[in-house]
Amino acid sequence: SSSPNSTIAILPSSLPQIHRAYMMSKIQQNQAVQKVNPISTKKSKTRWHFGIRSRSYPLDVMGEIYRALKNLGAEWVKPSEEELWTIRVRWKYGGGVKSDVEPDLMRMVIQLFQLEPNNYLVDFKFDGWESNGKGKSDDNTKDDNGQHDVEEDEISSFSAYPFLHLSTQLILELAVNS
Amino acid sequence: TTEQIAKDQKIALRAIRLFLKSKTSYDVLPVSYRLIVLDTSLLVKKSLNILLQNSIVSAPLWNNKTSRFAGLLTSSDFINVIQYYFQFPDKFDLVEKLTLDGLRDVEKAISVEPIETISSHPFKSLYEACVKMIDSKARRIPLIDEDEKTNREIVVSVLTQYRILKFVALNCRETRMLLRPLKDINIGTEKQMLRATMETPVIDVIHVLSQNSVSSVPIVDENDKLINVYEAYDVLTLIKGGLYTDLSLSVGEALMRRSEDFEGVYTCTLNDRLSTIMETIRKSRLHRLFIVDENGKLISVITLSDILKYILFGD
Amino acid sequence: LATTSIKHNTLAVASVVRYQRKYATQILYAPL
Repeated sequence: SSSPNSTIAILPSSLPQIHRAYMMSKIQQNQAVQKVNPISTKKSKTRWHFGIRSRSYPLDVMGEIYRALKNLGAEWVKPSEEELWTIRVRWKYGGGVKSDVEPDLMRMVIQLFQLEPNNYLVDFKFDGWESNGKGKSDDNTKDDNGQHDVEEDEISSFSAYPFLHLSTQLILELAVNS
Repeated sequence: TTEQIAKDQKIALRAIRLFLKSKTSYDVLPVSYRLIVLDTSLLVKKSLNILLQNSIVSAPLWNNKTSRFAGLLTSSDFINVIQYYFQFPDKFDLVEKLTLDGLRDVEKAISVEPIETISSHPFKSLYEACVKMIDSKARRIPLIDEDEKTNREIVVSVLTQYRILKFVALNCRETRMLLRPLKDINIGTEKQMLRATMETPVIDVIHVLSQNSVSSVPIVDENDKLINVYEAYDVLTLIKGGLYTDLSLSVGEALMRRSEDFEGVYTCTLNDRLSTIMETIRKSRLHRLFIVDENGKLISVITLSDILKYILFGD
Repeated sequence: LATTSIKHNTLAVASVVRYQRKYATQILYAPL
């Protein structure tokens, strides 16, 4: 530490280079010391992408997604003419001790985007919870054609982990199918 | 004068405790932060790579069968796996295929007490979170809230003693008034220090870590002079290096596995003060300090738990 | 949703959520 009356210090013999030199000197004294290499500290920076990318034809992509959703037991709203490339999913969220107070139908919006010719991107978006069986969404702000135009804040349930978990299930299903 | 310094120390401790009671754990969280969670169906070996790759030593677990959080993965779990492999070398295949789900069974197989799972609500006082950590000897505490929509518990973040002490060092000017020498305030001095030499088999050092619930073992030479330290974190690099080969190493050889960016072991003497220790925590990633005499001979160790305990209850 | 390329049969997904006045990037690592 910089202050005058401090004797806090770093032990020189504990620095990796110095420790290595100390151990190598033992090897020179042909003491039975094994040469061991440090683990690589190169931390390959995690590269994050938005959604998942696909080079298949748009209709093929949509077909694969519907097939994966079906295999995973999810439901979806019948797509309207204007929203052919959007899938509004409802998913029974299993696991855990069920209590009827817990809404366990998770809504997710899956959207296909075109980045450039022959380069598409599928994004998943959390779209709130519904309680089982009642069919009603926990937000009663439905507009006329049954879509949920929920306030952005309304669906920002803090824990993304159920949503992330279902997303991994869907991505794995798509990866396995393809 | 010594009396004045002692009086100032009491005033400073009172002020710091008031500060800890006036802040919540939520206040310690950065405005933007990340939380890495591991699915319990991951292989233990894979989870080790994820921790090392992200330069973290612990992570909350997510059980995708119960869709709930399942405690914390810490270096103690990896020490248990090594102990298990050492006790049952024929079970090598099982260790290779071990998933995070299986860690509780490993604890039972080597009759190790599971770490008490404590937690605190993000909006409870920071003081309460510290007291829970000291009582349970845990070095980190998950902040748990309940999702307002789904009533499911959620891990908001995990607070470590280091982060809390750094928060105090950054925000409490009174830490500069902690000027009493360590020898007068009895921190970490009455310890029965377990130690090793460079030739000690690394597996024996790992047993010491596990059986004494300590996170480091000092390494001394024939004159009891401190020359290095084996830390619980080093176990992760040992496993990454390949379990089967490295367990026969001496601790001196195992320490050659350390990555080049290891910052070194901090030492101090009994004349040092908490003011300069807190200043060092403010600037560096300090996890403990070994107390040595003027010849570098090992006397004792001050852990972050010792410092936190003194701040909460000392004097 | 943020994703990483699948490496060593492990997938990572992430989402940024607001908690009160702070932002958490929640990351989940799962096996294929």
